[in-house]
Amino acid sequence: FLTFEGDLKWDHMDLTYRVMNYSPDLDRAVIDDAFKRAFKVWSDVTPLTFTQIYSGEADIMIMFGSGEHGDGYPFDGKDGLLAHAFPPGRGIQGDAHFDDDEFWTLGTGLVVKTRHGNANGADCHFPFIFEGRSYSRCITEGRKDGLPWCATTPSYDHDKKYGFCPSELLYTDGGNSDGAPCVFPFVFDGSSYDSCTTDGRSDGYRWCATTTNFDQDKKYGFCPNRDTAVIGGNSQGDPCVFPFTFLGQSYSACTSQGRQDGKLWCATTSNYDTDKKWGFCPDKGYSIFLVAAHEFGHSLGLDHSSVREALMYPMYSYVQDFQLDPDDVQGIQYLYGRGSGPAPTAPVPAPTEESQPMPTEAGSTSTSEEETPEPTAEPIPVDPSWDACMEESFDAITEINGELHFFKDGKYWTHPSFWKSGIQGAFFTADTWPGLPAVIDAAFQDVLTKRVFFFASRQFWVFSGKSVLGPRGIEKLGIGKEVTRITGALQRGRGKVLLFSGESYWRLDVKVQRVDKGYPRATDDIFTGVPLDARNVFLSQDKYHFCQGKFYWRMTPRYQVDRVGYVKYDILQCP
Amino acid sequence: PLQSKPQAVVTFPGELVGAWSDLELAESYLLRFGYTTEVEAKTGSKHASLGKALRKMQKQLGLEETGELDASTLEAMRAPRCGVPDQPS
Repeated sequence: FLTFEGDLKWDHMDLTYRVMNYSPDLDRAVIDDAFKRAFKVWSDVTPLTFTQIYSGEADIMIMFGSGEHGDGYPFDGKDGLLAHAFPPGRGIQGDAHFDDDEFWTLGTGLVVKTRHGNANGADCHFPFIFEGRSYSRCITEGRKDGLPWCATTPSYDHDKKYGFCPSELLYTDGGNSDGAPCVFPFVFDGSSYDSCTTDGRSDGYRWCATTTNFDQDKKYGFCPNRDTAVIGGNSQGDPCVFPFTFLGQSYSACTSQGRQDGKLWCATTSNYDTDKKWGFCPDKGYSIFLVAAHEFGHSLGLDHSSVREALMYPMYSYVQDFQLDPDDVQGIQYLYGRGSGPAPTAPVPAPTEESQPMPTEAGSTSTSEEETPEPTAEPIPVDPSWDACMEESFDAITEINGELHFFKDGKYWTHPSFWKSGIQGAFFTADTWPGLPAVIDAAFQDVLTKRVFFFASRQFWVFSGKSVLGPRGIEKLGIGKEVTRITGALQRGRGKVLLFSGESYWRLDVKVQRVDKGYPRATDDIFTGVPLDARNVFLSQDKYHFCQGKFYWRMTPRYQVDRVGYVKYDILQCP
Repeated sequence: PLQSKPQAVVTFPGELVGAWSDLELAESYLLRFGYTTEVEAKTGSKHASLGKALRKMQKQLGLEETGELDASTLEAMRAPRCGVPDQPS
């Protein structure tokens, strides 16, 4: 990680921020929520707090702008530069600016939040079925007032759930009209307008009057972008007009005709050949949450990192289940210290479950559940008397297909993570995974491919169902000879798994089956407060578990130990 | 078989005609993000100073350090990104 020269940082922890204006691409509530989550990324791992204020000077002033927007560092139209921010300090220092020539989304395409209707502000669901036809955009069919609407479930015909889409006929943003809708036609500068206009403005934002005469009443608001608003081109924010004529042909959808870069565009009048008005059609856009979290890192004092997976790496890449990289955590904690998470203490005899205080589940990252293939064959229980609760410790513990597996001397037990159906087994490991030795050291299931990796001393096996690749030496993964065995594994998303041994860990790229450069690293660089030579390390329900003998330490994704207890009584729930 | 109608390529109003050459893009990128300075770019051999700046950028962004304007470097230069310079200027 890097900080700015002189370790520029805030001299107080309780920071304020203010959103000066909003992009018309997203509903205001969606933007506010994204910024709030972006600040929480940093407050979760430091003592910092962030409070939104709505007037006056905040520590971090946030604004959207295009091209030259007042600070001498102009943006550059669509794509390219997305945003920038200034290091901590007074005035413009600490502020964050976002390029409004970009198409701001949550990273996966257009977000159309509805208002009114009966869907409580839910987002549109595209495509949806209305009167037997499928629509992938807001429509005015079925209405006489011309207000665009959409269904918020796949079928309006079936569910009757709907809401109204952003439209200047429904409301305006900002200005001085408290959200009143546009009135068309309206008079401005002596001319009559029957749609939103950028006339009279240099910042390119579309506006309208909210009375019939702006010259007289001076009442106005900014027009929200419709779902078919174009980006860039020469009519930013105007909706596509379908059908439109281009080179004599009629087009009823966006097209890449006429371009070499394959980008989709449309005309914003019915005839491009005569009017030459156009813009790009909405694409996946850029996640305002991810870009804001990065820029707020600058606002707090972090400079760009050269770690590709770090949030502070300068280039944008969309990540679905975002998690701060250890590099980011080290950087921000170097400037502001750690959060106020509980300090680990040695376990005392376990009280009964009821009296144990539940740790605060401060938000957990959700992992996307993918359909997991059924295990190929039901294992046959060996001898019910081989009771897991009689074991003092286990060779390896890991979650496979959503169930915790406890391995010991050629046998294993399962314990579903989500429901309380109790321990199953013991089963013969060799029945389910033929070819494995009796004693294994560690195991993990790859989130993406569902393959299961097993480690025993310096060897590893990769199972897809019952078919196996291996054993092979762990030197093939790039792990040095000094490592005698792997003691645990933590899945990290994006095809990465941390492998632990002794007081160090490596980051394995599961796809190429090679550990990344720059490893091993010391476990307590990041995982402070857990036993350094843990015997079993595994991920369960989004939390990291480090076991030593009878005890385990549980750590949140924000690297705070939030529980210490007994493997047998708390995880296995033995009596 | 019939030849399909040749693809018309249109210059859309408001778009740069004939965007930058690769070299122009590189020089602008390296200057903007702090990998070189105006003075460095102007003094000495252009090729050497470009190579040095490229190598600095490739190292910072985790690219293969070739000192050359290769495809992955150009791709990186065209990628959407944050406007804060990478090197303190």
